[in-house]
Amino acid sequence: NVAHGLAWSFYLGYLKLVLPRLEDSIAEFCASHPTSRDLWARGSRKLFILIPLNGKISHQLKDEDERLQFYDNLPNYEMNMAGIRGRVYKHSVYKVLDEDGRAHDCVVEFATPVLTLYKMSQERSAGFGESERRQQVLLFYKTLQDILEGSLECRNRYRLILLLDETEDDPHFLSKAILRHLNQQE
Amino acid sequence: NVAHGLAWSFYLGYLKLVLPRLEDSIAEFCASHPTSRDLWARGSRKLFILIPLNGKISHQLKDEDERLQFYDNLPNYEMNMAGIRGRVYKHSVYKVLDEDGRAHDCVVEFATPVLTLYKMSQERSAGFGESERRQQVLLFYKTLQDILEGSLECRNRYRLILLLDETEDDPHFLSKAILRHLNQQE
Ligand SMILES: Nc1nc(=O)c2ncn([C@@H]3O[C@@H]4COP(=O)(O)O[C@H]5[C@@H](O)[C@H](n6cnc7c(N)ncnc76)O[C@@H]5COP(=O)(O)O[C@@H]3[C@@H]4O)c2[nH]1
Repeated sequence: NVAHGLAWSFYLGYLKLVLPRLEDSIAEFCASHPTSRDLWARGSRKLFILIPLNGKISHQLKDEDERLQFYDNLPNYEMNMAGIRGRVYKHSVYKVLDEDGRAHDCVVEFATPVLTLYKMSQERSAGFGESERRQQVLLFYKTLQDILEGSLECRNRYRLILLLDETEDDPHFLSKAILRHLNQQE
Repeated sequence: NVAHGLAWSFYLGYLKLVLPRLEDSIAEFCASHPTSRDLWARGSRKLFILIPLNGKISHQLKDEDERLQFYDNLPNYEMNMAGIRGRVYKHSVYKVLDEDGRAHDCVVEFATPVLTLYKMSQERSAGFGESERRQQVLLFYKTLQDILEGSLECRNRYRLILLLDETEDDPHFLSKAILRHLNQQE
């Protein structure tokens, strides 16, 4: 089951490494941006992980919703990994605008393995069609949820956001989905 | 089948992106190291990908074999990926010493998905034991080989090195395995 392995890979090779350091990374970021008043006055210090059920992923969030404004990157995290000296892990900070135009600071990104599932469904020799892809994205989401709930290193440091595609023609679909999750925790 | 998905993920999310640029990256590296005489006089301009059958991966190659000497990193390749601005992809250049002490320049790294397989076999809830791991590493190798042989973007730009573990007690096991592959192409 492809999704099962990708969920474990995403946890063992990425989330387990980066989530424990996220809060310190945000603190370091705020310290190095002293002139930015109100930085993180609204928003979340958890990693918001977007999982689109239709498998479609943008490389820049503003292409999906103009109310998602790239602000800056968190400091790079470099570590020696499997023969690569100083492999770089980084996250991007976004200002998410609500309907009143107020900005909420968030660390957001798409779950990269969903992109693998999408690309696999486009490759004839991967043995994996479009109909199967949706099932696999859902299985990825459920497996990842279980893994993260059982993980001491990751507890309370993330939000999984499953994006259902009925309201895709709304140009602010994505920012609203993120704001809904922000409001749930505030 | 975990190994099948990880092989596709490694190809679609990494090798397909980085292998087409490898030769230009090496050329740029040589141009920025003009005082290094004989740079790449011996060695290979293909990416050497190490796949250890026993799943054991070091984060620094010198820890495996002192005849593998880290030289420098190739220039960083940055691209916007799934919401991360300027995600960094890089490779490390090694001097591989032969029995006569001559250095061969190579770009070498372990296949990180093998590390996922190893870690999964250590996690009780992943449903994946030590006995199964070896089979999965072999399946990863074969699947990756098939994918890469069918790939126009990657053709002739890599060497897959399956590391069998009978001679593991030889302190120069790894450099000799790499040199054997270097000699095959020269
Ligand atoms: N958002 C994000 N940022 C990262 O820095 C990152 N690094 C890994 N991942 C995702 O976590 C999981 C585990 O990663 P692993 O390194 O074992 O496999 C990786 C690894 O073997 C290889 N690869 C990808 N990027 C690099 C890289 N920069 N250097 C070396 N190898 C890499 O190709 C596989 C698939 O990569 P992605 O398809 O980008 O998604 C990975 C994967 O789902 C990341 N996801």
